[in-house]
Amino acid sequence: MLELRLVQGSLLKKVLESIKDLVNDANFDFSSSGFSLQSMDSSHVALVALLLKSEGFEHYRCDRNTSMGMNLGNMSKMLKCAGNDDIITIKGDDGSDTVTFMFESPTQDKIADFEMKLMDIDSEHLGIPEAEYHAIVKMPSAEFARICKDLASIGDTVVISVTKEGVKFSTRGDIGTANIVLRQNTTVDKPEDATVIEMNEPVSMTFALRYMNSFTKATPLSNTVTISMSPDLPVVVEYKIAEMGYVRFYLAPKMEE
Amino acid sequence: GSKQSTITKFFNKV
Repeated sequence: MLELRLVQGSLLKKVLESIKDLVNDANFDFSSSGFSLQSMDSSHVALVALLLKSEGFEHYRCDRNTSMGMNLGNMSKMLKCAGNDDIITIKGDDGSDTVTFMFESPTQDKIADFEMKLMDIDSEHLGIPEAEYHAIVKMPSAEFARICKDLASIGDTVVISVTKEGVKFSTRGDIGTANIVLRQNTTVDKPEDATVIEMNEPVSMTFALRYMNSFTKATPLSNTVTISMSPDLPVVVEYKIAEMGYVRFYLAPKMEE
Repeated sequence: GSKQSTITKFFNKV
């Protein structure tokens, strides 16, 4: 028996919108502490890791660990039918081949049930090692989205370099080059507007902008984004979900041949 | 030029 009631249902809608274009289908792993998902995109260049802890739910019941394979496009279609203010409940029964999404309007005058077919997914689970990163940049998520979008109009790849001067995003394409430098800036009115650069060692890595732009679909989930880099490790682009968990995107670097 | 690496180059199956 599985029953999860999320008062802020829009969060789940936003989570789906942020990952559904990257990953077609994935296993949702439910346990008593919350639910998680880990999946690579079809080309194995990017990986998404989602965690939503049980504390963030108004009601959370999961009698035993269970994994449900869902097509994210289909799940997104169903969640789009929920209003932004709706309470969303996910329900499942042991051994069933369906999952039910229940949407309740805030005034309880409209209640909808959507039952979705589950699927068997052969997914490989990867161990993500704990790492000490050379550099961690925390910045406003909207600024990061703007930079990725702007650079993608010039080139296909971005070089992200962190030095003690700041963080530099560079690209080059047929029409020319672009460099955007952000300096650490903590003298802001609101903490979420700050750019904070933690650098142990300088680092410079190259990534495909197409993927970075896909990750920025998670911007509505969080005012800030954290970018963690070490040479010879995938970059981690993390959007924290307040009080509940995170969506983390890992992107393999482009490397010199 | 540079070549796109994959996640599985860095993280192992568990």
